[in-house]
Amino acid sequence: SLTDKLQGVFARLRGRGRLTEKDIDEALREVRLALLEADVHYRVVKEFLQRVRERAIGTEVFESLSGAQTVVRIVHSELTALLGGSDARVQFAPKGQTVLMLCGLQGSGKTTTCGKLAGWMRRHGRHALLVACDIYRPAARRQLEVLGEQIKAPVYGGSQGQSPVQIARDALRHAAVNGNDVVIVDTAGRLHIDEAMMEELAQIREAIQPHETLLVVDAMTGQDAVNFATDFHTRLSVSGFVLTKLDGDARGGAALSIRHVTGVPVKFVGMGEKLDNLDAFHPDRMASRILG
Amino acid sequence: LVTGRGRIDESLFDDLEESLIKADVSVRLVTTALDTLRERTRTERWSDPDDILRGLRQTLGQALRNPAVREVGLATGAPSPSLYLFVGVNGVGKTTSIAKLTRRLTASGAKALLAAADTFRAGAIEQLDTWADRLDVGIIKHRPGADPSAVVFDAIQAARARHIDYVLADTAGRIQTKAHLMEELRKVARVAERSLGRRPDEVLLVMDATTGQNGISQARLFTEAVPVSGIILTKLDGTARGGIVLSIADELGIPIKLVGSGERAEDLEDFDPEAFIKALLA
Ligand SMILES: Nc1nc2c(ncn2[C@@H]2O[C@H](COP(=O)(O)OP(=O)(O)OP(=O)(O)O)[C@@H](O)[C@H]2O)c(=O)[nH]1
Ligand SMILES: Nc1nc2c(ncn2[C@@H]2O[C@H](COP(=O)(O)OP(=O)(O)OP(=O)(O)O)[C@@H](O)[C@H]2O)c(=O)[nH]1
Ligand SMILES: [Mg+2]
Ligand SMILES: [Mg+2]
Repeated sequence: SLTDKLQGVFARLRGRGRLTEKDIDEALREVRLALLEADVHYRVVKEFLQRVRERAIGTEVFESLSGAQTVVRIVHSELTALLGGSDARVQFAPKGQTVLMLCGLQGSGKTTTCGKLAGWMRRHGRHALLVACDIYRPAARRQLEVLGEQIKAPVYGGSQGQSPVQIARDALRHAAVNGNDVVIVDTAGRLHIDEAMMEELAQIREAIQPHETLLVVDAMTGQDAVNFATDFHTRLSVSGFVLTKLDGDARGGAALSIRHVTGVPVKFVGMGEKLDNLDAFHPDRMASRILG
Repeated sequence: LVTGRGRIDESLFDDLEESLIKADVSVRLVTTALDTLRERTRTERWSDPDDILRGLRQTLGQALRNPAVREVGLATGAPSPSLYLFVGVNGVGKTTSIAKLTRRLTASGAKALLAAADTFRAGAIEQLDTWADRLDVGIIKHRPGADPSAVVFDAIQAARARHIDYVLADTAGRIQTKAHLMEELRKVARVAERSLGRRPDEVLLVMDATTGQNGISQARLFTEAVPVSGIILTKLDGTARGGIVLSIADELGIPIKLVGSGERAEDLEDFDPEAFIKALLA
């Protein structure tokens, strides 16, 4: 673990009363390694370590006997502060319909998360309509319909030949007629560098004015997270992240990267393939996980 | 990367480190590669940054030069059918890769049969069925919730009866650290082997190019469970470089056989090590 590695570093520095800057730098090299191995972005690691360094050097009482724990404590608290510290609650409409739009790269877990969110809404006394705006992936609408049956939520897929924008727009009307106070819109996976598909997403967003635009991100994503999260956020103004597949053993450093560069909070985490595997995000638990 | 640079200095090495890490090459491999370059700069008295770049391509190419790793062709077995089993974690592109490989195989005149052995995920059977229709190939499917091993078994029997050359079997995505799911996969491979009279001709581990360091855990644990014979690296049409496969080739010797470069059935290419490393350093 990181604490063990740092104990090793500090054992070599034993006998000194106070940590020198050089000692801090040696300790920070281990922290740097831990963060990079956890998939935290190269530049985010640099900036993060700078904050830790300032805090560590500014610390007055520094017993080298507990130096390792002190550094880990500082790192953990800085990580937790960075990951948290923002309103991670769902923004509901003060009255009328609340609209959530889910987007992200191919295979990140959007459709499954839509199903999970419908269940989450029911547990919070609301009645969601699921909307199938992925007209490209084979049997995408069927996938959402099966999930809708499992979670007992209605699914709206528009009619044959409609564009995703038309389906989304009609869905709001359908929800109003059928008494659904929450509308959850599933969209096709897409690359942030696919101009036409990003434009489609911007048009869907324009048509339905979502209260939440959730970017769904796979927890095993590496350094690329900063690239696409920034692009999606610039184009659409993302209001929250959903970090999926956290039931795996990926450390999830991408969460720190995307939070740091966009300022957008993680609002939910996916903890499994079943529809009840959706949890609130816990910054302190995520910090421990990233540190390994 | 090194254009406009007059000389080799520590800032060049810093920039190289940044590029490689941002391409998801593991820290361990980056450190080893750069240490090798520093040493060669000294012993070979390099002064031109282009020497560094060439040296780096050689060092990284070394990982891919592992003899086991260089055999990029797909194996076939006798008697037919040849069986290709697709495995991997959730959402990486297994089902779509089956469609792509099926198109390639049938384009050269061979006959293929699909096995819808993802009996768990919502809409999985329908998704593969849609591809079977589009590609005009047969498909063996059972009910959702059925035993995946039974689907693969039936597909092999059917392929024999119909004189079909290839069976391509889809499996459900699964997290590699879930013991019961890896055991299910072991059983699929065992049943397939028993029915085939030999191991599956290919067990293709499908991996997403956006995956970071967890890719090593995936390769390791899937290989422990089933005889992985090659990797299909998907979504290289995005901005992710897939650098983690260098460590996988280096540490586990698994060949990267195919690359996914889009969502259409035609978006499948043979793995090109030179092009891959070039893109890594771009
Ligand atoms: N283990 C695990 N699997 C998940 C989780 N969320 C989604 N999945 C799985 O990930 C795979 C992809 O999920 P989808 O919901 O189809 O992903 P998507 O983003 O809609 O995919 P596209 O529409 O093709 O872009 C499926 O096998 C899901 O069951 C999670 O939290 N944990
Ligand atoms: N851009 C791009 N998208 C891809 C590629 N390969 C697959 N996809 C997309 O990735 C998403 C997931 O593909 P699937 O084939 O369903 O993945 P899977 O591994 O079978 O997923 P599960 O069965 O749910 O575990 C789909 O939207 C595909 O179109 C690729 O090479 N490039
Ligand atoms: Mg989907
Ligand atoms: Mg699949």
